[in-house]
Amino acid sequence: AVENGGGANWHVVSVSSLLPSAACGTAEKAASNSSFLSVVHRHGPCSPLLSRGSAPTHAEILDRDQERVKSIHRKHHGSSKTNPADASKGVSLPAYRGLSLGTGNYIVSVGLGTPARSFSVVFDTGSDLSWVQCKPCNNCYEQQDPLFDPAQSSTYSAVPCGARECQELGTQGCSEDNKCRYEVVYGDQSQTDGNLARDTLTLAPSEALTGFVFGCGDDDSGLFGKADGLVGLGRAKVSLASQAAAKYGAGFSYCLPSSSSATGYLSLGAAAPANAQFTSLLARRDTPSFYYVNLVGIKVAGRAIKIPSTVFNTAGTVIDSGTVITRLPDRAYAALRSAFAGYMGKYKKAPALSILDTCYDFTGYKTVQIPSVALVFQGGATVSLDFGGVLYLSRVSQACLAFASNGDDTS
Amino acid sequence: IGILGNTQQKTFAVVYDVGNQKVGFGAKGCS
Repeated sequence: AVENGGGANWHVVSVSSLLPSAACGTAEKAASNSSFLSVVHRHGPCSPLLSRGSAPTHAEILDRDQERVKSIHRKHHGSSKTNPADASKGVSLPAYRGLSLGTGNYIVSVGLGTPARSFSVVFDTGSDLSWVQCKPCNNCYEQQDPLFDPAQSSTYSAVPCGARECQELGTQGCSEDNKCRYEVVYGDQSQTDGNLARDTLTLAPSEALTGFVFGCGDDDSGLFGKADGLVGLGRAKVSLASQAAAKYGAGFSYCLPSSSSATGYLSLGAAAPANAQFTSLLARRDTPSFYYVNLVGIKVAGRAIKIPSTVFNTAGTVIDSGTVITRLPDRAYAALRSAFAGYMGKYKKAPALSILDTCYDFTGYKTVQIPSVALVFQGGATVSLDFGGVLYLSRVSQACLAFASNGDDTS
Repeated sequence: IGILGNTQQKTFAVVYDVGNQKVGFGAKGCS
């Protein structure tokens, strides 16, 4: 459906192909024989979660995306001081305040315990601790699969309070039987509390991580939908990425599918395709979970748009699997919007969609031609986005430039 | 700070090479 009709600087797209299919397409085949998990959109037809009838609208997805962005900014600026009123469970000192979950999350299925049982969990590069809901549960939300039952797993063990993992997490103390209590309070007040535990995590039929540290949640609430839990891929030692490093190497890769009716992958280990372009991966001590890159420029239809270097020369850019829409400094976004609109003059304008303010009506067109957008990173890596990374479609009559402003970039 | 969201990452093989402190983008990593 996407032709290179206008050269590398344009996307020529059949309008009939723009919206995702109502049925799930064929799964991507594994690119390696190691740890390889299928990735699907949480609300699409490929999702194992059954709550599709209550899937949010596009406007709701984008509205909630702003909550995730706010929580990233709060953490980055170190202003997420504890507000007792924010702790929904009445705990005055949340051990860890994480990101809003948003609704643009992707789902992977993993096995846990011996024998392994399958769970569908959100995957998140912006947080660290993986967790599932466990029996016995004091306060669990309704999930897709039966709760994980530690008593049915021959390899389960609770992490004792004196263990290094318990100390590093800054947990909620000890239970009477010396079990390490953890708590994660997300930025949208979603919350999980439980025992820190170890068990075997099965990634593929013959691939397992023994002694995987995770949270066994027994008091969970918030915007998790019907997901069985979450797998954290942040930078901290407790994340799946870090725990798997000894076996697969320090790193991981994923591919998010073009539509909610397609399937991508998550693979542990840092094997790269031959065509990959690299830029430096950066870290900050004050936000140790996040992966940072340096975005230094943007091209539209192959031409670099004029953005003062000082605009990008701020604190860098977080790369995040859980934020839906890329946020740019305001002057960068204004320049992008202006350049993009300059090439789209033949199309009728459409109303804004939540945070997306540059929208077009493709009604009546068989094909559309839109300019490419490429992101330029420090070191020269130039990443020309897929069509789906340029336009966000709620419907054919409302296709929007899929970027938003971060707000005032002078503050 | 800017945030590179998942819409812009679609169909790229995004490689977090933590050992070498670099991140890579491979076009057409999935459909």
